[in-house]
Amino acid sequence: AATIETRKQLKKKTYIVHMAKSEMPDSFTEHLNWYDSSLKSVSESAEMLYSYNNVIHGFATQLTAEEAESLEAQPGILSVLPQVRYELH
Amino acid sequence: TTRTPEFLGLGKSDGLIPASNSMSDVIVGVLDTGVWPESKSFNDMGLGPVPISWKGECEVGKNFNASICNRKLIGARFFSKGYEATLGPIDESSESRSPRDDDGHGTHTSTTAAGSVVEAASLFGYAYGSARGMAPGARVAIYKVCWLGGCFSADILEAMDKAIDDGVNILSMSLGGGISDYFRDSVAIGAFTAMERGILVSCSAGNAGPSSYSLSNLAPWITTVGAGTLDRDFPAYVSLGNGKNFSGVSLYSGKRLPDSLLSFVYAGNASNATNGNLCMTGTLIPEKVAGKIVLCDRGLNARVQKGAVVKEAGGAGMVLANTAANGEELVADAHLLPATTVGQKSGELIKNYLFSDPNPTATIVFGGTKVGVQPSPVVAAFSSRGPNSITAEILKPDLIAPGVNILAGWSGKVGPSGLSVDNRRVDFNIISGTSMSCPHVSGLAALLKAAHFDWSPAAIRSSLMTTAYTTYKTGEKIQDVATGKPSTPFDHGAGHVDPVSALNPGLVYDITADDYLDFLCALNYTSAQISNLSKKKFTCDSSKKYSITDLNYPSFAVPLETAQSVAGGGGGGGTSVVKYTRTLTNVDSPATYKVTVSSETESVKISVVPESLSFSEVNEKKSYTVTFTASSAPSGTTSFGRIVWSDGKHMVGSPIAFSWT
Repeated sequence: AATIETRKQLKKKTYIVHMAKSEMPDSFTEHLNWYDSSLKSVSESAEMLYSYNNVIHGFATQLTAEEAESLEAQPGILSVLPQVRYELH
Repeated sequence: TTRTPEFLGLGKSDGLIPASNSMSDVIVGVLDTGVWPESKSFNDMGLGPVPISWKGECEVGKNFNASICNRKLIGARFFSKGYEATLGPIDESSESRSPRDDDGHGTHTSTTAAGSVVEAASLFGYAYGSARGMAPGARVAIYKVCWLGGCFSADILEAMDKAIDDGVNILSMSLGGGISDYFRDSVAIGAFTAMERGILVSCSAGNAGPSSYSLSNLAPWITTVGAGTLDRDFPAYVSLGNGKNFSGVSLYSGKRLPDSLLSFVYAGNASNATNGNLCMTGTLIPEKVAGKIVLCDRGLNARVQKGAVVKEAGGAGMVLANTAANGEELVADAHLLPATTVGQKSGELIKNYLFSDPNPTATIVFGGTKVGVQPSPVVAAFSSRGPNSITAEILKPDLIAPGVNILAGWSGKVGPSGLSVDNRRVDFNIISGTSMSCPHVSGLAALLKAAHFDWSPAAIRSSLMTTAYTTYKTGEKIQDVATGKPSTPFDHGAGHVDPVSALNPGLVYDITADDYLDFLCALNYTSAQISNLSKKKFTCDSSKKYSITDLNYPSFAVPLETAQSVAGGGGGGGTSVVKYTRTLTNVDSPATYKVTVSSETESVKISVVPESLSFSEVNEKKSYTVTFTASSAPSGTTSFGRIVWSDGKHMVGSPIAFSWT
């Protein structure tokens, strides 16, 4: 049971990370560098699937539940929302 | 599509349609399953150079070269990173890692919105005619976000992101997810930015009807489209051994049944499975159905799949009977064997015969295409219904448009039934859903955009809504096929789209991006939640009184609490008083409009102040307030009314929906 629980925790899911661009530290000149730095602070291996320019300030990435929770707690992060499946009508 | 242009009054009023040069400046972006670029509906004959503002491109991928695009299909991209991150790499043996449409849905929706004119279009001769999109002169850009395993929000957001960069004017999205707050819903989030950039986003309402509270895409900055029928049918009659005949529908084409009657069996009596009546895969006993016509009940698996199951078991034909969930709604399908779908009532009578006659027999006779069917439109049973489960004060759907048995372009990769065993290939297919009604409105919005390039998305939606009709020429209300009774604004919103009237609405209810921010404040959204949608650091003004009912929406949903006073006014002693403020913008000649109010209930008194609005110039704005004074009613009670402003030339109508909770 413990192993299954550990696997669950380590299983990565896709999240959409919304950033508060107005809170970007002065040490960054490029928002993409800030996004990357924020991501790498919770996961060295995580990579951005997309970085969005218009619809949100933020990016999509794969994280474990623990990493997502940790990222959400960081300054400058508005929300970390799990990816959702939509269906054709 | 064939027939819908005539049904919408477009065929006989070409003089009202914007000149082709302004139309060709409008670009409709479609987020869907991709595109079959070889479809004749993407013929670019007569179109000038691509607008210089266009920044999109045709991405190269499997079975898709950039050179496939032309002056009609000006953009095609695909987005799969979110999909592949969740479900693993795309299986390229079954779907193309490219904008190519391996499904058909995306080709159908995009050609419905803005397909070029194609003469002599049909599906096996059914629905024969000249096919065209609603805005045949507009350009099309395709954003493939839906794959065999679904459409994922990371991809949808990126596609909307790119579409905005590319320079689309209209976004058509025939998809939806579960119901969630606007700040969590990727479609709502992407649509907010699109709206800010002047892009109208049209979305399907969903196919979860006729249940209440079943709508998708509820954000007020989205145009939400339900589905109605056309005046066209594809009759296929069931003749029973007892001499009785029943009318159904079918798009079957192929070898007909023999003239003589065949043995007829109920699937539930030809199966050992508990749900044998549903004709699920592998549940029919071949010895009991071979050479016979089989009656299957609708539900659980796809309608065409049931026909394939009967055929596989050796059946000669199928009668598909609706159940209570579908009532009398007749959706036609391109079955693989002689088959027809009948309504619930006919289904029950046919089953009575099957169960009472020791040797039941039947045959199916196909009647081709019939037009002029009345009444039409009727609200489709599958079309999702209100009330709005997120914001009860916003009436959704916004309106309905044709979405039943719609012929439009199709993918060459898949047969018309969509089944893997279907080896037929067609240029056009006939399918149903709010997926089909949404691109009708997207294309019509493109028409309005061409005619009024400076209009905001809200103004375009307003013109479509306030000119929509809710009654037939006889004066009777548009029916709901699910009940056989008059439909309500929770079913049809503002009514059925009437594009010719929408081109000149007289007045519009405009809404700016700032108005929507005020609306979010009225919802008590936090700064972070608002930023999720708007990307701005925005704080609601604590000294300002925000009200949801002040959003300048072209319709009125009035939730009322039972036996107590509610916010928005005084009242008491079992009386609720609610005020809604609206602002009208004049978009035509100077005129004086007078209001008329109608209501089917005496439990709510409606007063409008002022009762007359005079406009002396274009773009002049005038406000009015509606006060609803409601008596108590049992929880669950609903009632409806209408507010119409008219100058004698224009009718600017708004539905009212009351609901007591």
